[in-house]
Amino acid sequence: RHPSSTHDEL
Amino acid sequence: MNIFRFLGDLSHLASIFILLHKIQTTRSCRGISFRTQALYVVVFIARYLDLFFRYVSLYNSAMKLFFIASSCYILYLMKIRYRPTHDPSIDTFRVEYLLAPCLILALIFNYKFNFAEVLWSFSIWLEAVAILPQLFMLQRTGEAENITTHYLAALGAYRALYIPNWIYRYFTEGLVDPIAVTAGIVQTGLYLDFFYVYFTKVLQGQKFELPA
Repeated sequence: RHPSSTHDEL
Repeated sequence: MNIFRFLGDLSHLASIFILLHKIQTTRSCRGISFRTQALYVVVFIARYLDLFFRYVSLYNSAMKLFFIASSCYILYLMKIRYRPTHDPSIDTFRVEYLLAPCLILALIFNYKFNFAEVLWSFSIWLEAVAILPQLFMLQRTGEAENITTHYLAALGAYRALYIPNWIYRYFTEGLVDPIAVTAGIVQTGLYLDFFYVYFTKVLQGQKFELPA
């Protein structure tokens, strides 16, 4: 999975 | 959310409370780099602007608000409330040398070439090196109050704990975030010397002193 759309980390 | 990320975030929270406690109880910001603290404000504002257009969870939003507010408050304490206790003559690291390369890295490495994503990447790179003015100051003075070293240890532990979190997420979710991982490894690496002295001296009950 590509992280570009998530950024769910601080 | 996994245990590593949660402990990392707790460690980050703890670092801020330790720093506030140090400033309030000693009524002084001696030994703290204003430049590093100002860079953290830039980091948090750049990264957490997504509060306006991305909702992850209540936990996520609350933490973001806390980090923006507390970092601004720390700047206020340093620049206004306890201004006379800050010695700019030993806090001299040129932050332009950090800001410019981080901007270039963000323009090259990002997940999408738009304002929000470039800003996100910029904040990730800048966070990795934002501690350098502080470490440089420590290097110049050669010693630090215990409480300051606890602050730095908690702050260093935060990104270090994110590394097992990324490994865990790779195996459980197949998630890889190469920008965050690369910058996170650099960030943790910058603390290695500090951690060595912290573990071998401060935690053994000695004063934090660098060899001459």
